[in-house]
Amino acid sequence: TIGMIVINQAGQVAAGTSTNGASHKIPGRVGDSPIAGAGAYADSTAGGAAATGDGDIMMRFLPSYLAVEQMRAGVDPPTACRTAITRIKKHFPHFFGAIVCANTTGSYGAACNKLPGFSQFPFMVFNQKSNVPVKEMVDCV
Amino acid sequence: SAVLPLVINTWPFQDATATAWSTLSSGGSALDAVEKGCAQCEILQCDGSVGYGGSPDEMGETTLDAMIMNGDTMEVGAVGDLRRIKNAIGVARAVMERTKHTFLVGESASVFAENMGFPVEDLSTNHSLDIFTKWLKDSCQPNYRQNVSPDPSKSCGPYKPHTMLQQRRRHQLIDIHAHD
Repeated sequence: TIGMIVINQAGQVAAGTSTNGASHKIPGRVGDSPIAGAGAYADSTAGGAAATGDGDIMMRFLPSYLAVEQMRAGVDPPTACRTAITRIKKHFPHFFGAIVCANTTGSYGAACNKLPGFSQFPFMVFNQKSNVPVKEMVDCV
Repeated sequence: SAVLPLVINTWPFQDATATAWSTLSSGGSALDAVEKGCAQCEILQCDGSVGYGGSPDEMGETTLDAMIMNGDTMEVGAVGDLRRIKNAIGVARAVMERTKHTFLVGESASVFAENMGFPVEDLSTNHSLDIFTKWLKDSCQPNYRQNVSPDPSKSCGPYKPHTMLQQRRRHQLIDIHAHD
């Protein structure tokens, strides 16, 4: 799955996702990716977020919406991302998931749920400071 | 660091990031950048988890889900369980721009896409068929069914429901290349 947030020079936010879902899923199964607030969310008055992982679990918690609402309340993006992950972790400690968050000033962050074999989450960032796509890693919580 | 414009995406899908940035740099909107960036991943079959030829379902078919959201207007277009159409994010944008709805699914979404001019193609590849064949040989493991017989942790279907609900979803070993 890819989940992407783009914020242009004017602070306009857009988000999107695309996936082929879970292998061996029951026909008809749809994950979190196409659900606004779950797979991704964008609001130009606050920011954007995009989640990835086990959509059957993540879609129940609207993590992207939660993260954007956290940023609207003034929380920085890394903390907003961690809050969204922590909310799910309370109910499903072993869920597989991660999220990226960005606010309308261009600050960004990411978070993931630590599991055996998944202790860091890689994501890509491109802004004028980097001028190239840069792979960043975040330690899972 | 706060710098605009910004492109950020999940997983190390560099070409998608670069395509989104290039779209912005050439005068495209944030929405255009998201569409082109995700579409690039669909073409490249990023990680096997995006686009055609990955994640076959129980019947061996690849289906696609996608969504696009405009944070200025709060317009959303989405497709789920899309069949035989490779450009899922493009169809999602068409749902947003060519309908008053938000989310189309299944065969009807494919018919909509075809009517909107998207090419109809087989989403299977030798790779996805190999994954499916191996799954069948492994007695259909891993398996998302529960509370059915025969025991889905050991056997393929067809399945019928148990009279009692006993099993709960269990933790499975994760594959970081298998994700929504």
